[in-house]
Amino acid sequence: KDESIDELEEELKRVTAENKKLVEMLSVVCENYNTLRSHLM
Amino acid sequence: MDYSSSWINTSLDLNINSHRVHQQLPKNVVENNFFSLEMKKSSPKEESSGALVEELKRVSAENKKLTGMLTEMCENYNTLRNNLMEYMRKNPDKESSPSKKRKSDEISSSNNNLMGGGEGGGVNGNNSESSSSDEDQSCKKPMELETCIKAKVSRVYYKQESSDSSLIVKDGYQWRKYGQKVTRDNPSPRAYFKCSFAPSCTVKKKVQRSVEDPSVVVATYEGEHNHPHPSQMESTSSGTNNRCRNPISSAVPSSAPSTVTIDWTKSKCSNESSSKKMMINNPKMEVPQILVEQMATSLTKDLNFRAALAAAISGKMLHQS
Repeated sequence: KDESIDELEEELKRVTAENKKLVEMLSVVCENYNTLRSHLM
Repeated sequence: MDYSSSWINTSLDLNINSHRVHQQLPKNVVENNFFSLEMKKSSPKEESSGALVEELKRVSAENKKLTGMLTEMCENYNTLRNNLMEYMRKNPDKESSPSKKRKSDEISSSNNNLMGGGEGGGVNGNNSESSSSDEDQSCKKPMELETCIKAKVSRVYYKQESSDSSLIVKDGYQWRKYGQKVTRDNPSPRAYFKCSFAPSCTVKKKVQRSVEDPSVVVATYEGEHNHPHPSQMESTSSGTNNRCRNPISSAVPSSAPSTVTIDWTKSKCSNESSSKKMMINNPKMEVPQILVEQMATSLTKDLNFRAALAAAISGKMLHQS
């Protein structure tokens, strides 16, 4: 049970880090999109 | 493991009848009590693992949602970029500055890097292939646009003494030198000038002595002036600015890579001095001389006359060659 809990915790950490990275990427893409849109306008 | 089905009622019945007090507890009750104690010890761990599982499910769902949003944003971005490129292709004159264009290219390349590099960790990496092909297309399109802009190039040949190494070509415009470079194909250096009306006027000039004929200086003009020629503005000048050597025909920029004009006039200083000498020595010739000079200045200012003269001279040269 302890091992499974450790595994779960590790998995959770990994997924959380991935989540954070995705959020950052999304914000960057949004910024670039807005910049390009203003440039087009 | 689901322990809910095996949940046993551990509540102790304290409503003891007097006759029950002295009875022994049955074995199954004892066993159940022992089992319930053990369950209480392990339930915090189970609760924590359950919580972890739930949290994991939640974060995974969030991850999936973010990935979907990111792919959608990238698609929208690519669509917008394609629209922008099409618009710029259709309206090259209304194009933005090259710096902004480069910025959009950098943005697109950074977006493509994000998509390609950040998706190796476990998220679907299917977008990397499409993004790389888009990047290639996007890299090609700005280059095509730049060649369209740079197509307005003209070359003018000037006669200059070999002893004069200044690379200053007097064409009526005012220039500012911003660089000099020695090229591999030509031992004489190349000087770079930009119009004094910069940054509003984006014309640039490169001046270099010709390899074939050192007495000829080649001036390459890029762009078009958005202001009138200074000689046209100065109509009452006595020729101080006309000291400059105007080419016989103005270099007409075209979509072709280059047009060639030749200026066979000598330095005006010598001409002026000689003309002045003429006037001093022969006062009787003063009036017609003035008229002749006025005619000459007015004709040189006339662009059509210059073009016709250039065509005639080039035609003669072709016959001679």
